Amino acid sequence: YLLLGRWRKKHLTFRIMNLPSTLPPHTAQAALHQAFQYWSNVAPLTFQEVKAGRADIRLSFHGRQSLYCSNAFDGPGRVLAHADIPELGSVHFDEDEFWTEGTYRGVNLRIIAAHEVGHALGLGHSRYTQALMAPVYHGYQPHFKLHPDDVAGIQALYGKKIPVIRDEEEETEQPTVPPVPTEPSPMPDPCSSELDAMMLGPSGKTYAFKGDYVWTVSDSGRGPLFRVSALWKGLPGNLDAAVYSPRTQWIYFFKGDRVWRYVNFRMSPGFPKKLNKVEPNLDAALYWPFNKKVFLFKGSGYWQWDELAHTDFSSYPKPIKGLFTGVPNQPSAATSWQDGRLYFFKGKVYWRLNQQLRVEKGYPRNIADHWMHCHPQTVDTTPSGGDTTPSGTGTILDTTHSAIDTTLN
Amino acid sequence: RVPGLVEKEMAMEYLLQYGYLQKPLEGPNNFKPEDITEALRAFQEASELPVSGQLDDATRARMRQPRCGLEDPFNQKTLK
Repeated sequence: YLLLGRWRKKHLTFRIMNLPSTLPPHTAQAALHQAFQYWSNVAPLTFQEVKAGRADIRLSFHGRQSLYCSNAFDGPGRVLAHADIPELGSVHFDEDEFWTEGTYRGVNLRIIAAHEVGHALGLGHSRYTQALMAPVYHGYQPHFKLHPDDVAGIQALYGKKIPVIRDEEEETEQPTVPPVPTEPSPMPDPCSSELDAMMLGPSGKTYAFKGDYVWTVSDSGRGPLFRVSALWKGLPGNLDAAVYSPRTQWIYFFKGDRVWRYVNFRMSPGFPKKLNKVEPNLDAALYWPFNKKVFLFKGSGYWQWDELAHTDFSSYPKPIKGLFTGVPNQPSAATSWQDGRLYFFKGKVYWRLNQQLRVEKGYPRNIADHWMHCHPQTVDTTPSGGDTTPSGTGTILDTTHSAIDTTLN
Repeated sequence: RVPGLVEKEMAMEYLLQYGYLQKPLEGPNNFKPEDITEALRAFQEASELPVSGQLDDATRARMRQPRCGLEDPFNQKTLK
C-alpha cells in the first residue's frame, strides 16, 4: 500500500451531490454507502451522510466537461473515476460509464466507489493487483471484500477498529429467532399513553415509542405516528427500551431477551442477538454523553455498558438510587438530552436530572403537557433558556427542547 | 500516420499520465530511450506481465483496461 495523506479526525461527513442515470437512485445510494462501510468495518472511522451544506467527502458524477474539475473524463472505458487525497475530499465518477450493481456487465459502482473512497481517506495505489487499491478495475465480484493489503493500509493510517467484544458464542451466533409476529396494537394516544421507550436519535430527533408506533417530539410539536416497522424494518413493536449512541452511531432496541442494532434505519448484520449478560425485559436505556456509556435499567437496578470495550458485568445490576438520585424504580423510559440532562419517564410524569445525576426541583412534571404538547398552555414568560421553575400562572412549556422539525424524513 | 506510431504515442501518454515517465522539467517531451524502457519495465512488473521493456501486445492490452485516474507509485525513480 502507499499512504498519501490522512484526515486529522475519524468522524467524517459525506454528501452525494448527484447520481448516475444508469442505476435506480436507491441502488446507487446503497452502493455508495456500502463503499464507506468497507472501510469503517476495519478502521475506527465513522461516516455520516449529510444531504446539504458542507461535507468532508463529496461524491459526484461528471463527464468530458465539468465546471468544477479540471480533470475531464474520457467517455466509456479507460478512466472510470478519480479522487483527491485528504483533506480535500472530492470524489468524481465518469458519468459516461455504464454503472451497475449485482451484475458482471458494466462497471460496479460499489467497488469503484470503495476504491475512490480509499484515495479520499489517504491511500494510494497498491502493488497487489488483486487489492481494491490496485489501479486497474478487475470487474464485478459478487463476494467482494477488502484485500489484506487494503486493510493494512487503512489501519496504518487510522489504526485498528476496536472490536466490539462479544462472547465467543455471541460472535458465531446467527440471529437466534425469527421476528416474532406481533399482534397489531391499536394506535396509541400520545397524550394518555405510558411510553414504552424514548430516544434522542441521530441528528437530534427525539423519538417516542408506544406499542407498534413511534413519533417525534420537539418544541414545535409532535410528529405524525408511524409504525415502528415502517421505519426500522424487522423491528417489532411494544419495545422495552431504545438508545442511540453518538459514539458508535448505533441504535439499540431491546425487547424481551433480544437486542436489535441499526445504523440509522438499516439493521446491522447478525442482529437481533440474544441478551445474555443483562437481564431480559428491560425497562429503559439511555446514553450518557459525559462518560460515553450506555445505561440499561430494570426494576431497581442498572447496568453501565461500554460498547467498545469488554465490560465486566459481574458487579451489576447496581441500585439505580445509588447513582441516579431521586429517580423511581422501574422507569418506563429514559433518555439523555441535548442540554446534557437526563430524563426518566414513568406513568404520566417525568423527572429531569442535572449533570450531577440528581433530580431537579419541581419534578416530576406531566409528560403530556411538557413533552407531548397535549393541553393548551400559556407559555410562561420566563426568559427562555433560564431554568423554568414552576410559576403560579399557567403551565410552563419546558424550554429545554431545541426546535427540531417534527416530521420524520 | 502509421498505426504503430499512434499506439506508441498513446502508450507514452499512458506512462506519463500514470507516473511511470517523469515529464522533464525543462524542454520538450523527448525522452531518452532508456527512460522509456525503464518506464515500460516498471509498468509491466506492476501489472504482473512479462518484463520485456518493449511495447508488446500484452502491455498495450493492459493499458486499455478500465482503471482509476490517479497516478501509480510503481516507478521508484519517478515516485521520488
